[in-house]
Amino acid sequence: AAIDKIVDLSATEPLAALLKLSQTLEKELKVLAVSTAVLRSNQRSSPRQLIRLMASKNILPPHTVESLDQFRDVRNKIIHESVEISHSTIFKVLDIGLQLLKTLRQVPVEVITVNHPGIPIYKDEDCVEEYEEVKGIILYYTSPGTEMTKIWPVRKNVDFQKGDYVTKDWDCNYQWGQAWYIDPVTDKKKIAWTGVCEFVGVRV
Amino acid sequence: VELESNVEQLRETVEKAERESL
Repeated sequence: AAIDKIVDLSATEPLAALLKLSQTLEKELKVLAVSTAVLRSNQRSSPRQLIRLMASKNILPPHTVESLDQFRDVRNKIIHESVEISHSTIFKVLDIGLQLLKTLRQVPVEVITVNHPGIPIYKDEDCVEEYEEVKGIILYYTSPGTEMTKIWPVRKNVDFQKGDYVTKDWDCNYQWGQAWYIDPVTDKKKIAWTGVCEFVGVRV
Repeated sequence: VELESNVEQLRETVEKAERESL
């Protein structure tokens, strides 16, 4: 979805698309850093520091590190250049940057996003008696070559958006017994879990 | 000219990074 947005934007505003791409690369770097516990979700770090940190832990391969550094340099030159940069140069950089983004997504790390922020969870298989305190959050797990979804209990006041990157955190002081839900895609009643800890991940 | 050479260098490095990730 992020790649589509950048491509759409490039048709009318190539420079804005380049900035968006740069932000996306930085965001995905942060997600990788948090997913590999290199960084806490509430911790701040400059993109350059993050790249160094992840290189030192061998999470990013050497040419990916070099590419990220060079991309930032080129982006900065384009933004701060006093003479007008041709659209063809910007398109070339956009093209290379998108290739870099795809490469970054090949880093073998499991990333979790919100697939559905909250659906009702029931105590019975007929889906009549709803849990009052929690709802079901459907998470989407991806790592290169694999993907799956899984549903977890989360407090009703927790507010995520579809597509948010989240941390892998559960609180086993709060455990929830057997539950069912109505699958929002197929509309079929399904078992959610037999007994699980509460999901307390936060947005990255 | 400097920018163009930087872009070309970037393209080569990203290609290496892509091969490295396979």
